[in-house]
Amino acid sequence: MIRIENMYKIYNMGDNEVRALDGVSLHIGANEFVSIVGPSGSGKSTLMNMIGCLDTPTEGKYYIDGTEVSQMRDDQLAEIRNRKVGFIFQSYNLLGRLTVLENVELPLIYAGLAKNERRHLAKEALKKVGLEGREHHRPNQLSGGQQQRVAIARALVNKPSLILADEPTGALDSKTGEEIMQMLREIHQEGNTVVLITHDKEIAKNAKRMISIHDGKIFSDCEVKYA
Amino acid sequence: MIRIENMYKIYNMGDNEVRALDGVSLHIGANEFVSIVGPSGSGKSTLMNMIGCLDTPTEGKYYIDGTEVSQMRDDQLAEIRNRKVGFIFQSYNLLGRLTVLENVELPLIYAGLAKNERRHLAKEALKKVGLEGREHHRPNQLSGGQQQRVAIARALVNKPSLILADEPTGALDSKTGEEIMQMLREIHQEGNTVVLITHDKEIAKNAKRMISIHDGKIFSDCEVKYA
Ligand SMILES: Nc1ncnc2c1ncn2[C@@H]1O[C@H](COP(=O)(O)OP(=O)(O)OP(=O)(O)O)[C@@H](O)[C@H]1O
Ligand SMILES: Nc1ncnc2c1ncn2[C@@H]1O[C@H](COP(=O)(O)OP(=O)(O)OP(=O)(O)O)[C@@H](O)[C@H]1O
Ligand SMILES: [Mg+2]
Ligand SMILES: [Mg+2]
Repeated sequence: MIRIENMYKIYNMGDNEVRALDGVSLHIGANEFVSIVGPSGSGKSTLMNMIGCLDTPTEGKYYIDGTEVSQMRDDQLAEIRNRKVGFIFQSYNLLGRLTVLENVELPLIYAGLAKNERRHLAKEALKKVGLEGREHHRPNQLSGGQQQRVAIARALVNKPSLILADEPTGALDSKTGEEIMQMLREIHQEGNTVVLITHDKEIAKNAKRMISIHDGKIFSDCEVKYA
Repeated sequence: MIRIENMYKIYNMGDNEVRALDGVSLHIGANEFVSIVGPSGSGKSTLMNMIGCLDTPTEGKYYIDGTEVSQMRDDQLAEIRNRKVGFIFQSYNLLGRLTVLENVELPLIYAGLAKNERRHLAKEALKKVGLEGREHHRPNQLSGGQQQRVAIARALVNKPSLILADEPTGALDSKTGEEIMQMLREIHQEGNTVVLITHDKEIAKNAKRMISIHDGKIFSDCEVKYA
């Protein structure tokens, strides 16, 4: 489903260079549940942005379902970003001037759904993450963990087949975090692919496979035996 | 050192009201190390903003070293915020148009230090959090955990006597997170007061006392026996 070959992402900053990805090759199949772990600054978010077609590499190839992404037309890329991938960003990326409900409806607008249908699905998604009653508030009226849950609801509302979750429980207490992980496990069981960046070893154990990144390189790629 | 009496923070939002703090009384002495835990949305950040004089309650009194905060002059409040308190915000609050170094220098400008001295102390603080070499970059060129570390360096550079840390290791891998906790333990051993909000039970164990918040009320206040 996803194949990355020899990918580099190098930032040139005056007289020093930052090698965010330094020769990464990776294959993720359909219906996998993969966690990506590694130290702060090691390249996890950069890798995820590449997988989600939000960034382009300095070098290397990226194939989705056999088609090379750099050869895709803009409308094909937009289709992938808006319909096939659900992205939970490390810093949420909510739109401050929209209400919580409008933020969650955004992917459904891209999907071309009618207003009533969008409103209904978005409300259901917010209920699922425990934010019923906060629909008409703005993001800056919510706590950190509540904002994270809006970002989660938005990523899942379109039922995408690939979920990219960058530290999805970072701002949540363990009970709420476990509810979110339960949602991701269900999405995986429904046949979808989940790629999860996390620092939390407990959270990482939800995945069947753990990829460890260090200084922009893949350090290890392990099958998780214990459950 | 810090005394809160019967504090309420109530947001009126049309026909529903949010009781962020719902009758909180609390006493924190000098040289304490306190952790504040509780579910997402329970009032932790709101309480910390009150302690740091960044917000005012709907009702209730707040005394710092015996003086009631609502009776203080603006310059006294500014003195507390800029010189006595170091604040690590849950969403970092870095200034996007300043470089990493300039962000860390900000508290030292308030302290009236000369340029060379500021530059030197800020560089030392960045080195301590492992960000040497990134001084002239902007926050959006850094990873999530690197941004958090800039926020930490900024909070500590002025050697304040009260550290308010809202999820200071949320975006950090366990090794980097432990380095930050070691810094906070040292600051506590030097005679300062540390108040730490965290969802991570392991991180909470660094404190001598754990206050548990639920729906804007203090649920329990425990002395931590194990180390
Ligand atoms: N400006 C505001 N207007 C309305 N409600 C607010 C506002 N700021 C905070 N709240 C609400 O007050 C409650 C407490 O918020 P607070 O940020 O203190 O929670 P928290 O315990 O820090 O949560 P988290 O662990 O998710 O960071 C939440 O329900 C939040 O939505
Ligand atoms: N626009 C940019 N310009 C320069 N360097 C960048 C830029 N974006 C990212 N980097 C650098 O690339 C490296 C990898 O960043 P990335 O965000 O992928 O790390 P990460 O593993 O997600 O870290 P964290 O766990 O802290 O979120 C870091 O050193 C970061 O500073
Ligand atoms: Mg990251
Ligand atoms: Mg908070």
